[in-house]
Amino acid sequence: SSDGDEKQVYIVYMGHQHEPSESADGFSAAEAAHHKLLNQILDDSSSALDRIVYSYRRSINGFAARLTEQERQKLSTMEGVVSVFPSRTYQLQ
Amino acid sequence: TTRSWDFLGLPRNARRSLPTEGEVIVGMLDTGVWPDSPSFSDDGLGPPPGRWKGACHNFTCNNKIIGARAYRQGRAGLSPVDTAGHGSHTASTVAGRVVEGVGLAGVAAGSARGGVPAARLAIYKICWDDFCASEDMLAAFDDAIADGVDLISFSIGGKLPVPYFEDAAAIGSFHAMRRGVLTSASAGNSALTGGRVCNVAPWMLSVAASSTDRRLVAKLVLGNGKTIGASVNIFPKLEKAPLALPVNGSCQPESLAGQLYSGKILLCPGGSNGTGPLRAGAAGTVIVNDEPDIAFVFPLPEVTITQDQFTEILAYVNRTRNPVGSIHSTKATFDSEAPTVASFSSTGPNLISPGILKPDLAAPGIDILAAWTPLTPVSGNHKDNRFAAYNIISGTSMACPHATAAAAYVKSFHPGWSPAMIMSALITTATPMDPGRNPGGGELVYGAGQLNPARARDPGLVYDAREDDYVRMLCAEGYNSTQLRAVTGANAAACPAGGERSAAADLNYPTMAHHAAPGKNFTVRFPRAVTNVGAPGRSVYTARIVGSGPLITVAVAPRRLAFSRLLQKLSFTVTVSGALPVGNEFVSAAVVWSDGVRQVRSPIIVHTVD
Repeated sequence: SSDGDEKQVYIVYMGHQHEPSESADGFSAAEAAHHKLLNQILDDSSSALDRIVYSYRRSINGFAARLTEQERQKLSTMEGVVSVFPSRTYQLQ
Repeated sequence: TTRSWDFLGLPRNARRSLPTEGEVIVGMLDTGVWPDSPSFSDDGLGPPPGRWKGACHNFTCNNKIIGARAYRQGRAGLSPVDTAGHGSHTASTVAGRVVEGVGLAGVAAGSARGGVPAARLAIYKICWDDFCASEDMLAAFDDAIADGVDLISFSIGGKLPVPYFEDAAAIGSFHAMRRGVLTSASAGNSALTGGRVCNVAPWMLSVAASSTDRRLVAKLVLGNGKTIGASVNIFPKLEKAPLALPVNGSCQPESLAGQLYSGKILLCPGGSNGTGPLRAGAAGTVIVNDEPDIAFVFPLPEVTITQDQFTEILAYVNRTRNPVGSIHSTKATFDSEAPTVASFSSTGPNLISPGILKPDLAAPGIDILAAWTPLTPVSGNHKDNRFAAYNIISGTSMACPHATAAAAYVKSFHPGWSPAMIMSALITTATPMDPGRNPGGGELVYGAGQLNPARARDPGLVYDAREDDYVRMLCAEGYNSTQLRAVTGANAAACPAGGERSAAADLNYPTMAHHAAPGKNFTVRFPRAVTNVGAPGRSVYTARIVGSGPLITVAVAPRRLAFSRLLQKLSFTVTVSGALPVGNEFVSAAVVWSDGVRQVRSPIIVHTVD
């Protein structure tokens, strides 16, 4: 949206997974790192816990989260972030 | 499928390595699976391979379907059961058991089987009806790789390709490649003009759709005895029904609202999925479609025709007081022109890496009969009340699982081969296709040609590439060292200093592509290396150039490669020079290495297509 407040799902791609985690229920180190990174750019009224859709932690490093355009821009400049791109819709072929 | 594997030269009694075929696990990223289909019976199959780390969530697995998960924006508790049919179709094409006596109301009847009936399936449901989202795809790749699949089948795509690190499939398949897992994907259904080939990363196999020699034909016989049209009609013959044109000129449901065409054959000039004619009570319909090579399944008796054929029908209707027609049931006929690439199949050039030819090859994707779900009617139209265990559908979605199965077949004989070696085996052994029968750009339409699984089992030489090679290519494409260090986890500098950067043409890819400026002379070099995977002792391969024509010159140096042991790697360079005078043209050639027994064919295309 033009005011930048509208949230949409973005994928924050961080490359290789250094600490593959098989933890299905617990909060893995990779997930904790994703939450920490996202919390750094969110204002006080919002939490990564409410925003993260997926933490990719088994083979790939990254997460999908509901973000504003401004938050996307901030994350794009963070160390360790390869790319931040919007969720796209694909079709069966 | 009931015909395609025989057509590809992989008969039921093909040579197999059954113990290792049973060790191959194929991850299907699709709409889930219908577990009760006889195609997914586990009769006679042992327990899953010991290395398998997958899980079955909200699903009862067996020894055929050994994993099943579902993804929709992070929600828990979803079922991987297939409600759309597509996932069951693709999964059974890859690894369905042999099931005798199946068909769709007798059409395309026979013994259905997948390419690797002993292989295992791991299901990752990421598409819901027709909707698949990036975040769900990447979650499925993340799990599939860690679960321990050997191959990933991805019959999904977008209208246009996007840069690699903004594309969940390119990212997921890159990490799959790092763990030795090849991803086979659809090239897309955007046709010649509707977009461009998708899934173009060089570490994925991009598959175009082609025909088999079984063409499904339904006839429309006009009252004057003239026969027109071809498509699928699984209803009984509709005899001498009156022909009618829609009052508003369109067969869309909103245009037909309030009108009744009971007992009539409705002539639809502007396309339709059958919903409008069905709601208007029509007994049958005749629909103009720009994809006359495909037999769509409709919810009422239907014949698909071209615009010219429609004009012919109109002429008959306009000069006849009571025009009538009969729609006959579909029959399978022999198509001597096969294989031809489907009218819908997306073509190159590759918009992301123009130096990498995509699609890679073609495989059957027209009128494929395979397993279906009982939760969706065969026409896909929820007003339709016809359900079946097997259905006929078309798409690069159907081509992709043929290539996946062929890759699994190769993997069953060569478990240690890298994804690039398997890709190379499939590409260099593909059967060349005829550019005359497949207009639009030669290899840009069909890649190296038609999949040939039996030859791929023993390719002789392969072009291997590993993570470092792809990283060098990404450097050449402008990705920076910081990004690439994160992607690979390596500490060392990923890209050489600027002056030493190579080009995409340097990637050890089994095909060669060059985009030339019209009217400008060019010279391009393709450094390549091949690994001997054929004869264990001394073997000598010599190169010949096929079909370069007057516009380009192709040279190979050296032209003789003498191998003394298995897995020995030897290098050569292909130099292509010349000029193409105008835009939108192409010249094809091929380098063929042969030891007298095996043929290792690497197509070359130079084009001026923008």
